Amino acid sequence: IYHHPLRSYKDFSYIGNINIGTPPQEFQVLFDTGSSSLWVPSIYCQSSSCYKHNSFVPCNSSTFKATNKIFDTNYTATSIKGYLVYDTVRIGNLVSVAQPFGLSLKEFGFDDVPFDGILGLGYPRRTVTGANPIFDNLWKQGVISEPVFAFYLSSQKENGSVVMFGGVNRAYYKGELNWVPVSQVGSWHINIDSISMNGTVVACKRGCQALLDTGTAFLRGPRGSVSKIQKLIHARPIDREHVVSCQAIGTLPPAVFTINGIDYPVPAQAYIQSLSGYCFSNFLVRPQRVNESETWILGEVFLRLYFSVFDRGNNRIGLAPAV
Amino acid sequence: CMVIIPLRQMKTMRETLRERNLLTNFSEEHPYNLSQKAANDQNI
Repeated sequence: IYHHPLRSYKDFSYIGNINIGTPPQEFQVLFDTGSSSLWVPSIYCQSSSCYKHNSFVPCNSSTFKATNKIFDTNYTATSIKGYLVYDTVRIGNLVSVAQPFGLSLKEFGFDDVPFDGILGLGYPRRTVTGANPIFDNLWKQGVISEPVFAFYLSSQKENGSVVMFGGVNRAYYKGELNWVPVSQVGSWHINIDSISMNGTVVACKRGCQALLDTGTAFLRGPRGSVSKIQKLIHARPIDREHVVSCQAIGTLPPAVFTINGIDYPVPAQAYIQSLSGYCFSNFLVRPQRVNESETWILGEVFLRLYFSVFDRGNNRIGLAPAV
Repeated sequence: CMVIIPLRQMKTMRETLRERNLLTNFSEEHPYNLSQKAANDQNI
């Protein structure tokens, strides 16, 4: 059974195309608000995953510039090694000239992922040397008129989802955007007032933080809080998963995330996933470090319901019900 | 001045594992680790 590589991937699902180099070479990337770097495989990479994905050919690009800086990144059970390089990157008709990005030479654990690389939309990290995120470069180069981007994640499997840069299209949400300041400038974390079900606070009792992460599929929280919610929805553990009776979905209460005084309900139809005759809970445990404050990760389960605007200019996130 | 990029929704690894009944220990052994994700970017 081809087991190990699949287990090592983080949750992901929404993927778009970008072009790198002159003439352009096309890549499918994960647009990820939970990380800040762009990387794609190179033709010099000999790992098995690189043969399965589109690889960048530096010598075919007249605008390519190499450096001797090492690119070395590790995810829990996946890793990438390579070099930091520069080239022209195009997202639609947005062009970032001399964009630094990682070109992998070795990859481990990416064999079966449906994307070639990752495009991080997080804040620039303090210790990154010269590797300015693409969004910062687009803004610095005057390519976008406003330092904002926004996600509309459709529940349609194949189409309808978009990421927009430089502004917000009102056609994708209902009502007004509710703005929430980021809790720590440097990442897309916001403060949550509480998480409740049936009018009772079930988690985040004294307030907590949440990362709005387009690179995560589910709702992840601390073990104690998630266990409490699984009990409340009568989810029973099966093989490290939690399943509920599919007939009960209509009777389960919404999970209400109160953010900045405004309720954001997540109905059972969203936090339960029906698959192969089973109904799985989409609340998953995210182990926390000792003394770490309660932090949730609101992935696509939440972001499909709420159109999200990431405003770098004002360090805030806008949320409104998606159409 | 606004650019809209279409995205495609792909099946998540967890969905694939759920379908194949291969989910054992996925969450426990390879948790999504926020601090690690943050640290990863600092390695460039």
